[in-house]
Amino acid sequence: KKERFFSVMEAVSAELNRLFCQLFRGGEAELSLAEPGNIESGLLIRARPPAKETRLLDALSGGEKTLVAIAFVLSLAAGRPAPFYLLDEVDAALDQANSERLARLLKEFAKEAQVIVISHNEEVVRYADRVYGVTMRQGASQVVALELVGHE
Amino acid sequence: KKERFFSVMEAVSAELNRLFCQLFRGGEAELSLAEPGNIESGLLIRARPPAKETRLLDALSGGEKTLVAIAFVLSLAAGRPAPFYLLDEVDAALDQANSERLARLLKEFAKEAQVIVISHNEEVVRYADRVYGVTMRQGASQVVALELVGHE
Amino acid sequence: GTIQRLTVTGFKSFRRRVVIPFHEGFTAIIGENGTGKSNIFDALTFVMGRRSRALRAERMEQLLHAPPNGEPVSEALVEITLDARNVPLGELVPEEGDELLLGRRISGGGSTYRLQGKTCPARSVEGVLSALSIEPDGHHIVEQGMVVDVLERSPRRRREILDEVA
Amino acid sequence: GTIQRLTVTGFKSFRRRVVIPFHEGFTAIIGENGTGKSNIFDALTFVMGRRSRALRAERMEQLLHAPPNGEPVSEALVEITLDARNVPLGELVPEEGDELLLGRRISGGGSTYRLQGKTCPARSVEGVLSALSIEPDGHHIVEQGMVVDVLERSPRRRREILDEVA
Ligand SMILES: Nc1ncnc2c1ncn2[C@@H]1O[C@H](COP(=O)(O)OP(=O)(O)OP(=O)(O)O)[C@@H](O)[C@H]1O
Ligand SMILES: Nc1ncnc2c1ncn2[C@@H]1O[C@H](COP(=O)(O)OP(=O)(O)OP(=O)(O)O)[C@@H](O)[C@H]1O
Ligand SMILES: [Mg+2]
Ligand SMILES: [Mg+2]
Repeated sequence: KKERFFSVMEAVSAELNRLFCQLFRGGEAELSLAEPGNIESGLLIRARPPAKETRLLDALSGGEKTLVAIAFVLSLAAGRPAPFYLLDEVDAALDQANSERLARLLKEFAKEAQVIVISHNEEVVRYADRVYGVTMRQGASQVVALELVGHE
Repeated sequence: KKERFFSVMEAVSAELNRLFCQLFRGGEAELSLAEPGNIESGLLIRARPPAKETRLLDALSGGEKTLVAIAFVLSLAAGRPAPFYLLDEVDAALDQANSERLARLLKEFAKEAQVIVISHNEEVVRYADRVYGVTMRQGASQVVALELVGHE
Repeated sequence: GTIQRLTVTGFKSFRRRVVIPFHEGFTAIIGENGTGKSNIFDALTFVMGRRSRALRAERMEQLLHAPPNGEPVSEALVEITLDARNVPLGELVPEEGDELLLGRRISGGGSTYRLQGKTCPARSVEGVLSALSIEPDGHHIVEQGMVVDVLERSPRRRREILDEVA
Repeated sequence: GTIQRLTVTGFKSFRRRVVIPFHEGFTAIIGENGTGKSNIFDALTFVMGRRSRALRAERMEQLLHAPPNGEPVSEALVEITLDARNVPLGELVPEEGDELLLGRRISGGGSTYRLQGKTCPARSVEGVLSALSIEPDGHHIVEQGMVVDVLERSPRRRREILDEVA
């Protein structure tokens, strides 16, 4: 049990660092235990964007925090992959360049798992394999499959 | 004191309704006390988007909640106007049409009070009288005034 | 365990029956504010066992579709088809097969579950989903506005997420 | 009480002195993620009296600019000029005038305030701002990600907001 926990933590931490570097184009991130060796202690996340100091997670910007959180959630697949991911407007705080980097990452990730996102962001929707549009008429929702034009 | 409270509540509630109808193009919103007549009791906000039932605030969508919250914050000016408003990415959950409606409202509001917003949304920035751009070089922020081109 | 189809009737903003076929890969859902996008995710997590409290409703009745100026419907049904190929479910499921059909119906003040068309207790649904690495409140489902929540939890609660996948 | 100018040196991501002239009307601030936009609002609310806890820092020292691979600076200064025309401030301010200059400096583990260039206690700053209808933690300042917070508070705390303006 203890070995299993440490080997999963190692694997997730390495995957977190890989996804972080892809989203931030550099820098580093890792997981560690508040009390090293004690698997009952809290889990710490350290993240350092490129050309910046390592700071408290709290001191990161809104967009930076979003990217770290997404990298962490997706890195857990290195422990036990989930069959699908439902992501509801996770890109709300991102600027254009980061939205595009996130979309490319999700497209790659979607080769291994089913990824379903809700987004208002054209940058992200452009990378989807399939798009559904939701409308409302007299208080009732309707859903239609949309034709993909000019998609990545 | 009691008269003052009720007259302010009336005025703010009326202003909330006006701003709500402008943002939603219809519907209605109002303030009321949990125990009518008792100024110590909690303040309730009722909001009904057009062509929909009145529901708990919680059942509204992310974008709808944002619009109700902004209408409420700005309606408080009917009680005591603040000299300036600092709004940090309040438009993050809004779609294009609502972003534009919000921007028009803020431009009107900015005739009476100083409005400073941070936004990633071109729809909103287009309506500003003045735009500042922030960049970072080697971990240090710099701010420049940007030339307005094609602004509303 | 991927989602193959969702069918929703009478749940939240879905009045008439709506069927959404899902596929592998990367799918995007778009639409204006308030049209019912998050309600699709609510339907998916509802049938997997999420409680009404976590679906922006105080009581089960509030999940029943209430049209403008009309009476709420008397029942709602959400069904989901999951891919169950290559997953040994054994005695967890009445009939083995490549697909798993899960349903949850609201009527009166409560709800009932179905698995492969047969009524079953909530526990059976939990067991099957766990075997498919699906958790209705798991890290792989991120609600609107909650993306940074996983960073803001205490280190102890964050460690529990790691326990989930270890 | 409108903001006429902000000057920031050594505070958060501002290393060299940055001066931002503000005007009446509608101003937008744009820039990529992590460039320092919210830090501008943090500087504005810091000089008005906000505590470091509410500025995404645990201690005052963390507000001092720390360059990559370098030592943190030893002090920070934030100054703001407010329009004080037509507002009777009387004895609240050492020298009446059309403008109000407010400053806050961090050095060592603490901070000191200045009003019209003269050192003063935090209470004086609070008094002046309240006379201008400015509250460092008031409803007219909405932090990133917190816009719907005002709806999610309890009805009792919402009523208190109304008390502020009544
Ligand atoms: N029981 C119900 N009956 C009918 N309509 C309902 C019910 N519960 C919620 N709704 C409607 O669903 C709408 C919200 O839908 P939802 O949260 O899915 O929107 P959304 O598409 O995610 O929007 P956004 O982009 O703003 O997040 C509300 O406007 C509400 O009126
Ligand atoms: N004491 C400090 N010294 C140097 N840099 C700091 C300090 N405190 C915070 N920062 C930097 O400020 C950056 C965050 O800035 P800020 O939150 O203003 O970004 P933003 O422009 O609002 O971005 P977003 O669009 O993502 O919200 C962080 O990346 C952090 O490195
Ligand atoms: Mg939504
Ligand atoms: Mg910010």
